[in-house]
Amino acid sequence: IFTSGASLKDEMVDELEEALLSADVGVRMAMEFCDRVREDIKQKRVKDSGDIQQALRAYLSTCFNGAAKNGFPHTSEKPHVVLFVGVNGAGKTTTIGKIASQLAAENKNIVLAAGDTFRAAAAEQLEIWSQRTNAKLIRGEAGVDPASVIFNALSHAKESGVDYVLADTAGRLHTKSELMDELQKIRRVAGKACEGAPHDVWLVVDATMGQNALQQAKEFHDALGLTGVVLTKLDGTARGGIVVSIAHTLKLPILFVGVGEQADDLRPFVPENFVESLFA
Amino acid sequence: DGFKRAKSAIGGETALSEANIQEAVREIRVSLLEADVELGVVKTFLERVKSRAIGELVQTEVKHKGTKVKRSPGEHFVRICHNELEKLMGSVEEVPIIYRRPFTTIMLVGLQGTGKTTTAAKLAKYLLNEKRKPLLVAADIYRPAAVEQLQTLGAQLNVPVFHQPDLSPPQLCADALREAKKRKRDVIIFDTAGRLAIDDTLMGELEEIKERTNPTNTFLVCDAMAGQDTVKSASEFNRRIDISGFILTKIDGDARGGAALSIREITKKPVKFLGVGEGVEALEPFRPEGLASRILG
Ligand SMILES: Nc1nc2c(ncn2[C@@H]2O[C@H](COP(=O)(O)OP(=O)(O)OP(=O)(O)O)[C@@H](O)[C@H]2O)c(=O)[nH]1
Ligand SMILES: Nc1nc2c(ncn2[C@@H]2O[C@H](COP(=O)(O)OP(=O)(O)OP(=O)(O)O)[C@@H](O)[C@H]2O)c(=O)[nH]1
Ligand SMILES: [Mg+2]
Ligand SMILES: [Mg+2]
Repeated sequence: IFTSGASLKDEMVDELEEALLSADVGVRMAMEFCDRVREDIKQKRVKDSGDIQQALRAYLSTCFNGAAKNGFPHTSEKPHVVLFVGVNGAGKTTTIGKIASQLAAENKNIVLAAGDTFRAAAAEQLEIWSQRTNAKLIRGEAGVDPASVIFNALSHAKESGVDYVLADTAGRLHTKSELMDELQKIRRVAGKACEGAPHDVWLVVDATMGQNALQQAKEFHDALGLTGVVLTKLDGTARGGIVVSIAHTLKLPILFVGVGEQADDLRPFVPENFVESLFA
Repeated sequence: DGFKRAKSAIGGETALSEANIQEAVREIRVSLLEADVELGVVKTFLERVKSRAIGELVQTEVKHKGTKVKRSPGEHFVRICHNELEKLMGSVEEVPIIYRRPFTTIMLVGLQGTGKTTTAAKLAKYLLNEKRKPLLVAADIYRPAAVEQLQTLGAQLNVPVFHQPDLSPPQLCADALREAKKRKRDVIIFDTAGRLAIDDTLMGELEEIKERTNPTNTFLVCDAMAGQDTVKSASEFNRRIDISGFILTKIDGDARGGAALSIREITKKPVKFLGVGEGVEALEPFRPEGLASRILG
């Protein structure tokens, strides 16, 4: 009878730990936070079971404090250049389409750079998005050096008073060093074409990804210096908990979430709502 | 029993017990979770292996490359886990593609971006090597330039790609059977649009394709980097269209691939192929040994 209160709280922590693990929150991180709550319970810092979830929520929310940036960067640079990177199939090209659509609605002048010169019909896919959003597309022949497409797109954007350049790149696994080198070259060439470019480098992460996403983010961050993350496919059942570790470890802002395949399926990332969804 | 254990300990033997493998069980649990094995699957897998292992007599010293080395109960348990994992992942003689006369059909399904279109081309290449005459069917009418993507890949391989504008995917797939007969192709590969398992309309579309074409093979194409959720979507795809097996793509990365164990455990369906790169030759028939060690990590 005396221990039943304690074991009920322990059970609650166990259940919440399982919820976090099922949401793809980093394994060590989920266990560490739950151990902290178990300690809080022992030290009577957590009084009743209602406080348990609140304590965990608070720990998780601190992971998003490292970078306060949110929403689209409103910028004085012209053009403001955003480079989109990430592993194969994460949703980079579609995300560019969605952002172009948002910026077009704000009457911004946009250029899309078809920096994926490798994958079959990659430029054609981006071309359809440029038609849907009235953005200008700069592309090259299949197989040309992607850096040259980026260079052309930025040169054109500078001359034509364009507000934003959204640059697509081919999907790549972070384990392929020659492909990571290619991205670094794209980055350097962007800076040559337009001083300060790329002003933003955003990693596109698929919400269905598991623990490997943290390693991906680290490698892309080491190679390029990421400035933000977009989390896609949150309209499915996966909860994308890996961004907790990404935000916490790399101090990167999670800027947007993708919630579908159409142009307006993009929302700003709201940490409170996101943390709540992990317990669902 | 205690005497039997003590006696066998003197003889260089010991019995595996709940106590002496507890630490190993804990470590394997964390390792499997970090490998993206689904939480429930980790539990049932470890329970099963424990119940099989506990009470088993093991050698405290073993010969390893000619010298005697100590092997703790925990280390023995890890070995047993590894063997169980390999057994679970399925046998090598699993024939990757079931062929049928007058033609074989392969339907590729899965979540968005898992590698279906690329895998369709890889399968066409594999079939060419097997002296078959594949026909690719571009049945994704939604994604921008999906048809062009498959047509580009088909052209590179000199494999015909069937597509007609203004047809629904089920109609396209049904018409493809006639096309195959006309062009004397003997294997037809349906590339379908990526979709959420919870999208009732699009899952209904797959059911309709299945109903009208009765595919010999239905492969769920899954990303090796997928996390905990993959079991939910895989079992839903399996429930609605009864997959014959799955293809794990992007295994050329460093994701541990635990999703494969989860899907195998829950659906009981085998892994047929592994996607090991972006090129059309980057497809291998599945072998369980490599994956088992990778998942256990
Ligand atoms: N449900 C859903 N699907 C999405 C979302 N974002 C992208 N997709 C889909 O995911 C698939 C892959 O998207 P792409 O934009 O081609 O991904 P990518 O990163 O550019 O792919 P690669 O260039 O091949 O590496 C497409 O079918 C998209 O429609 C999202 O937020 N929700
Ligand atoms: N590294 C690697 N990349 C792969 C593999 N299989 C596919 N890809 C890449 O993954 C990305 C997505 O491939 P797609 O074939 O477009 O995927 P999909 O499932 O058809 O996508 P949707 O039709 O939008 O659902 C592309 O960049 C492919 O080159 C693989 O085995 N290894
Ligand atoms: Mg793309
Ligand atoms: Mg496709």
